[in-house]
Amino acid sequence: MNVFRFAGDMTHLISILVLLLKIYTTKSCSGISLKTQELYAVVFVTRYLDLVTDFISVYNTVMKVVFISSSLAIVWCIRRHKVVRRSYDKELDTFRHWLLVGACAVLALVVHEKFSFQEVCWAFSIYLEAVAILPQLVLLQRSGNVDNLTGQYVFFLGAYRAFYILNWIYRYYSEQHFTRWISCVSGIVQTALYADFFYYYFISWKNNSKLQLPA
Amino acid sequence: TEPSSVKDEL
Repeated sequence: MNVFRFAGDMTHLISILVLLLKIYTTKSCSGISLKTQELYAVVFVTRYLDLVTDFISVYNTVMKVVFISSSLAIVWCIRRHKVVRRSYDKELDTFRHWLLVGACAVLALVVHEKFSFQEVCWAFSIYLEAVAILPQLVLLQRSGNVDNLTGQYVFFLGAYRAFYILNWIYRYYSEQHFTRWISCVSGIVQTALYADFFYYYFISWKNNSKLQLPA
Repeated sequence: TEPSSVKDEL
């Protein structure tokens, strides 16, 4: 464990807490893409298949349980919660995210570290996480204005993978056997997808103005 | 050094 990875995990956790806070305090999920949340639930379930088979550390196990349970809870809230579900932007959240699932599944069957069920699922989850934010970014572009908590949610979600890139660079130089090309390339693509959001987020923060994304 | 197959990252 190095400081970059720990910072990345904490930033990721903060993004989930901000989202839960928004849904819990405002009892609303306006501006939140259910499709992105469903993709994240798939990402965590397919990535943490080793939750019960490999014990890495208490920290690792606890964080996996937190990520899986929070992502499923958020999907349940937006789908089933009698108050929250009313504010779901169903007509704006129309990204065909199952296409992303199909494309990542095909890619994982072609490019993986080892051809085993667990490894292919792991590669699939890495690829899917890189593109899981797309429905959310499309929804924000369509709705134009971004409320503070949603903006912070996307900002922390993007920042966590940037910390992981620093972690991979650090591990590459400090551990002789460390090569995780699948994670690195996918992580760079993932962070790049946030780039334009980061740009508008920084501008709005600098001008102390409301975050407006160009439609 | 653990084999690279062990996924120790989240």
